[in-house]
Amino acid sequence: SSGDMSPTVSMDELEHLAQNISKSHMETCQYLQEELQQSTWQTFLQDEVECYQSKPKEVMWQLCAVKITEAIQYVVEFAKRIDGFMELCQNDQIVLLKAGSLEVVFIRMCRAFDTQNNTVYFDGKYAGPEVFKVLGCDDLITSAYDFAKSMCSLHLSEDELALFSAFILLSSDRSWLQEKSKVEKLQQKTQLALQHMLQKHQRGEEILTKLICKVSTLRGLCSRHTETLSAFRAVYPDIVRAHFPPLYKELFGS
Amino acid sequence: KEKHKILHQLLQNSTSPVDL
Repeated sequence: SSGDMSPTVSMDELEHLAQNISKSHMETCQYLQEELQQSTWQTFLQDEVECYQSKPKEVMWQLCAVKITEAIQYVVEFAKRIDGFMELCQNDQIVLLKAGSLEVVFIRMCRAFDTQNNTVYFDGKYAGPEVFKVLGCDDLITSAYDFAKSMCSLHLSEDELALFSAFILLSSDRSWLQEKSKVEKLQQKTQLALQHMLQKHQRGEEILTKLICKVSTLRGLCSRHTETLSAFRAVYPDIVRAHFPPLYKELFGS
Repeated sequence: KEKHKILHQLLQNSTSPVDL
């Protein structure tokens, strides 16, 4: 480590943290890699695609909100199992999850993404972007698919993906943190553990640089999601109020 | 706290993914 800001950590500590984060990721990843890989051949048939496309816009929005919420519940469990997270004050736990849980869902999307067919696992089968047409947010969908594709091109191992997810979740520059320096130390340790793991796996330095570049892409994706939701809510306030999952509303409400 | 009732609950519960 270098500079006053970097925490002093031993290799043992980094190894221990990496193990803890990998284990937490594997316990909460929602779908096992083998399950996902085995079902890549199961893509939606044309009539099934048309069935999604002919659903009323608000019904498809509700379905997607439910799926996102399910994925987020696993991310909350992931966060809870990361060493040090539950030692943060409750305000900061909430701040980090509010800002970062969807970002981790987008990162995890690459595990369920098939680059060959440009499809993602959704509602039991692999779906192309056309499945989501009725939502009326093609830009957001295309960006999410592009992000998953670019994450896949990095060929990260599950361990590396776990550490990158934790690094994103522990972002110390989120607004409204009360114990910013405590979060900063945790994030720095996670970054060191990620760096250590990349070196151990003999990945080049440029992988870390590429991953750091993803930070702003992820933030862009999430703000686009918020904007799209606001536009939807403006037209269908009662649908959101009465039919969207309470956790989704808590996270993205305002 | 009221504003983030469910998040608070999830953070306090000793849930596991199987329970979700």
